[in-house]
Amino acid sequence: FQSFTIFVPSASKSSKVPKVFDGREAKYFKDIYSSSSSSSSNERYYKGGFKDSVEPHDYMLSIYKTFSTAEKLGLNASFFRSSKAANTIASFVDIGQDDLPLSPLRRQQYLFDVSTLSDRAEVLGAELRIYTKVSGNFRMLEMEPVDIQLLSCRSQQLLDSRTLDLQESHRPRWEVLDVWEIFKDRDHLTQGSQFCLEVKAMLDNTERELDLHHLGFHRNGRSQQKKAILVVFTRSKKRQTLFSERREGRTLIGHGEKGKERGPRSNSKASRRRRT
Amino acid sequence: AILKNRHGKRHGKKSKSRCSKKPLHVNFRELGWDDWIIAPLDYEAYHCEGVCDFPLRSHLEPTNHAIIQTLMNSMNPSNMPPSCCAPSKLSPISILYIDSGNNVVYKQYEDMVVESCGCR
Repeated sequence: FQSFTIFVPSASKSSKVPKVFDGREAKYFKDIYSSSSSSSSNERYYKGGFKDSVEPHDYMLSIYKTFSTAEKLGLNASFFRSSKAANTIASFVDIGQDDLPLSPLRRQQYLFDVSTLSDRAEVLGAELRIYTKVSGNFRMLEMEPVDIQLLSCRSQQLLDSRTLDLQESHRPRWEVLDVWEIFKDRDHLTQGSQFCLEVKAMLDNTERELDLHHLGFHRNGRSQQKKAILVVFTRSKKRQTLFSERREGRTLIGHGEKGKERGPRSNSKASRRRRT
Repeated sequence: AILKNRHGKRHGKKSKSRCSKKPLHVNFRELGWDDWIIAPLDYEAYHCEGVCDFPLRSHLEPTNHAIIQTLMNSMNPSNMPPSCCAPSKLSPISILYIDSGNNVVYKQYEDMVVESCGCR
């Protein structure tokens, strides 16, 4: 790989050997992936689009698909129990990090930046969704029930617990923990805008703390879409206009890398003037 | 005398149609909004177009003000414009987008699709 990168500068412009990865190749491969998909144009877009840094979790895509389909059928989205009568469902990706990849993982802190959540919005529900995959070896050794405990990062107080059924955990799955009551209590927000929860796993009978690696909780090598998410269901009383959302989005992108990848049309002076 | 074609429509002078719902396809990519909207990329929004002239039809659900204004317009068009053809009923659509903190958010936006038009 090193020699490949060293020889690239001397390669002629007409060479068909691809240059060092500069992001365009990534987009190209994503486009191929998207064009081979038999799904709708919307799906092709977000799989093959330029929003490289933000990949929607499947759960958010399914929420969108379900509710937009319901709308087309003339059904009210609040009809679905999962929506909790919310008109806004926000997902926050875990920004916590594990200490060392190889050291035993007894406790794990989940950290979410919820600063963009409006104080005025009424919170109707909150879920912590964690991707788990129990290791094969572990299943062989341990057949006792495992207790997943949710603790406060600040006070170490036990907030909630859930028994993992290892017999059912042979396939990867998302564990969903209801954190609504905890989330409503603003004491668990650190530095005003970060929501922090700690997770540990105990063997039910012996109360021995388990290495979370065995349950597939470790973050090492985890893709964006497999990271834990905090999903918050809200209902805003104030009618928000589309343009205010757009202004926020545009401001962000104007300072980041994504703006450069928008393509020649949107970068033109005329286009910029028109948008202004 | 105004000539009519075989469909009974006025022929010759360009006539304005009555206030009604017309197609409007919105493409977020063309608007340059695809930098924050994930889905949908486009949708049918419709728009209202046409004249609100005397006599106003009941299906246009005119406001009382629109009835008065239309009546005055019919009596003296140079003094009073006709009432406005505008959406009388709108419905929401679901949008999946990226917020300023790079979080993926689903939101149901109100008043995005014109369901019916009326004189206002």
